[in-house]
Amino acid sequence: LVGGRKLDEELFEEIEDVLIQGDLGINTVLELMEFVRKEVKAKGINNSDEVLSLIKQKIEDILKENCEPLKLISGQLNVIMVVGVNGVGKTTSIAKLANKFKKDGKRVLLGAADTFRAAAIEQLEEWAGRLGIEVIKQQEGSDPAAVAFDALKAAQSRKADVLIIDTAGRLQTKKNLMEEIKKIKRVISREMSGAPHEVLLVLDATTGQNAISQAKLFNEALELTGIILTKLDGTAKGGIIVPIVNELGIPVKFIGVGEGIEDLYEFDPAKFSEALFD
Amino acid sequence: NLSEKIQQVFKKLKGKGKLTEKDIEAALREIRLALLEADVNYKVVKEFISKIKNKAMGHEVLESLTPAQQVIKIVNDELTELMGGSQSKIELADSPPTVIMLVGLQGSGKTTTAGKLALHMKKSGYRPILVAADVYRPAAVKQLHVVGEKSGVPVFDMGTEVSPVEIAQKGIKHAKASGFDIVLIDTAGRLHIDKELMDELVRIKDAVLPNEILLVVDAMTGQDAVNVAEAFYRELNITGVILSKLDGDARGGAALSVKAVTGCPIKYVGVGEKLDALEPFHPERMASRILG
Ligand SMILES: Nc1nc2c(ncn2[C@@H]2O[C@H](COP(=O)(O)OP(=O)(O)OP(=O)(O)O)[C@@H](O)[C@H]2O)c(=O)[nH]1
Ligand SMILES: Nc1nc2c(ncn2[C@@H]2O[C@H](COP(=O)(O)OP(=O)(O)OP(=O)(O)O)[C@@H](O)[C@H]2O)c(=O)[nH]1
Ligand SMILES: [Mg+2]
Ligand SMILES: [Mg+2]
Repeated sequence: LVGGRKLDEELFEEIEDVLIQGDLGINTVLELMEFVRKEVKAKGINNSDEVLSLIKQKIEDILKENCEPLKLISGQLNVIMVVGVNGVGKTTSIAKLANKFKKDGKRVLLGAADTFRAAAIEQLEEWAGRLGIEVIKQQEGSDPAAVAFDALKAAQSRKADVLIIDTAGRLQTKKNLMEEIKKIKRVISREMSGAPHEVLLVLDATTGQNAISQAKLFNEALELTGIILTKLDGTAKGGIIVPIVNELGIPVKFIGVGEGIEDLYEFDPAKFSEALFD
Repeated sequence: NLSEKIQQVFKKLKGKGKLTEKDIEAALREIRLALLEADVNYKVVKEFISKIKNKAMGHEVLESLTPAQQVIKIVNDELTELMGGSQSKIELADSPPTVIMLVGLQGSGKTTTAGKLALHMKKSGYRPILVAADVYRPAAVKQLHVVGEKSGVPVFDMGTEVSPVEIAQKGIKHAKASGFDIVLIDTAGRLHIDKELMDELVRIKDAVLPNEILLVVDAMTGQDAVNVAEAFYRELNITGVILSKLDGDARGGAALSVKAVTGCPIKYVGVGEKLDALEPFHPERMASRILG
């Protein structure tokens, strides 16, 4: 899609294709194209550069409408719960977050509340070991809510600044697993008023339209405070967050761009919108 | 659903008597929408629509008393044919062991699927062994050991300080010496655009000459599925695909995208986290799932 082209139906189709490729979803794409066509008519736009910057700005505006960075409350414990479907990057993202907070001088504690998946606790422990951070855990197969409770008590007694709770991957359509995650949140909120202060949904940038169902159902169950969008270092654009931010109002707080501990950045709507057209 | 939408499209036009090509175009638009919503890649959708257009414009549809049903049948049949048709069993070696390599993006389900395949092979009377060739992901080797324990299948590993190529080679050697007839190599997740890591897979392949290289693809993958499948196919000449996490409600259009772009059969589907959650792929079921 290069600039300096004449404004014709072929250009509009190409823009549409780029947005579909980016996983924005056909409904969102049709709405955006409708907006662009209206603006082009109303403002008498006649060059492709202006059309491109128009649509990039519109997407950026949608994302800016619900955009806020993660802010820790100073002088108290902040409890962060990390949730999402299987394999999206929860555990790795927790390690990255812990690293960020630790570098900011915060005292961080981790809760290994994935008591189900093979070697999930060991995986978190290995990351924690590299960072010099403590992990509160119980045996594999124990009640995840009990681990979350233990972790919270430990964080309070150790006067930690941040407690990040890792949970097992779960498909949003599995009612019993969604009940389990609601219970984990209940146990945390009963033990500390205001907690959890953040409930972050991790979404994989390679995921298609199902991400909307993930965001909807996890939000209904837990009232999400933010999204971490991982694996943006691949070729997938993660455009599905556009309808998610637009319709559910959940802000994207971080993006994951690799498997290393430093590969986590604060979400930037302008950069994201621009990257959709790369 | 799509069937109802096409019924609606034709109902609006019923009063005008016989269906015309324009009416079929309207139905094709609904089909395109349904496939895109199901995450089928937009290029694959374009090709598919042009493929069925002629049949849909035929007089069997135009003169049918139930044209909507005719159109749906054409779409369903074409989808089923596109996704099925080829060998969906594991290709066994002429002389044991059969070597199977699992590859794919990060988090797609390779390690779990390796365990599922191991259990399946064991139940089918074979003597499988798992090889831990992921030396990068924290506790990956431990994860495969736990999976091996649960499936009652031994695991060969050489820790994380040895190259995956050497682990694979030594794993095969050990399997041959100890009478194992199936070797399942679990590899680290990687990006198809990571040249170094894709080369590593090529080196493992050249070193152990697998009978099967199976690409594990997450059923909820979106438009990117074609990029991934195309790259893995080009670099490794994959022999089959396993679609994981089909127990969710993702429509699974990635299945069509991957099949269209590689021609490789989808051999199995993962339908849960437990090690017995592996089923053969049913193209007609996948077709109706994609169409919603
Ligand atoms: N390329 C890339 N890989 C990532 C990123 N984030 C996580 N991964 C990889 O994705 C895979 C899965 O990560 P995990 O952290 O285990 O994911 P999870 O959500 O905790 O998985 P479950 O607990 O099994 O549900 C690992 O191989 C990670 O290294 C990212 O931003 N980019
Ligand atoms: N619901 C469901 N979960 C699955 C299925 N297959 C795998 N999983 C889960 O998906 C997550 C990732 O699985 P892994 O086997 O660790 O994936 P991987 O491809 O080996 O990951 P990397 O080695 O990091 O690339 C785990 O939580 C698994 O339990 C499936 O068919 N259904
Ligand atoms: Mg995890
Ligand atoms: Mg693995």
